[in-house]
Amino acid sequence: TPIQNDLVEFYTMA
Amino acid sequence: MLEGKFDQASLLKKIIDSIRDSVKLCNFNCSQNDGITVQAIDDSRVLLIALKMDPGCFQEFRCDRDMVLGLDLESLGKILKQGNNEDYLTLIAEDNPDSLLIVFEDKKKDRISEFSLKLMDIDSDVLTIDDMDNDCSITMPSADFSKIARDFKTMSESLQIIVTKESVKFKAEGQIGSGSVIFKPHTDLDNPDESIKIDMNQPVNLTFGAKYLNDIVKASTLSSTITIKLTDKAPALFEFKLPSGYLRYYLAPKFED
Repeated sequence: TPIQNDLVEFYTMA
Repeated sequence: MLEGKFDQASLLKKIIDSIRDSVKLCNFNCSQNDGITVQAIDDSRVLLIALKMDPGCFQEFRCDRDMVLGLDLESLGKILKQGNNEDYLTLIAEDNPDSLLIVFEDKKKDRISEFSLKLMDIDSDVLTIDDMDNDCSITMPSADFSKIARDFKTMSESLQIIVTKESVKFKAEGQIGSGSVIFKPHTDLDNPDESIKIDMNQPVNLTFGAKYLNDIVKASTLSSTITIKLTDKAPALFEFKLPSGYLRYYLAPKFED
């Protein structure tokens, strides 16, 4: 089963 | 002072209905040049909402100094239900406000309804999302995408989107079996919004949570078309155009472990 990724890991905090 | 008057209350109603199941609290950032912008992440940190209501979304818009309005969308939704879709809707806030004034005006009758909504201090992380090159971009009727997201959710927790030069395929596999819908690009000259456009630099095959896609398609009431931008192993962008501005959803994909 595919695992759901965390969106925040793809971007940097402003 | 902020004063933003919508020609039709229905626009803000639809926008709030499209996001309030995903995020409960969010900051409305108001400025003269950008209008009202919102960035908010859902509690599970899978879906991000980016809303831009340009001054062009409003019949009249003025914002003398930048301000942030911390809003509980459930409460705002309750107030928005009090007005009729066709009413003028005006948002009014003084400088350093502790409440937002919401005024409905019936266009035919001499009826004015005023509501005051308490504002909140909301701490929220803001993410920098750079415009990146996408592997694929699909523009299609939002009603078609909405039907797929709703129908396939009854079969599976995940929806696969597979794009090649010739087609976009939506595929779901569940306990009871599997299904797929394939769309090929076509141009409808009589009804351009019915067209399907596929721009592809590289084929992609991505999987998304059906629950989140179902939240996203609530915005189909805002625009007859949706643009989906996909990049391998990166969040997808689902965009609905507003009369001036946009409502975007960024959704993290699922990967095989």
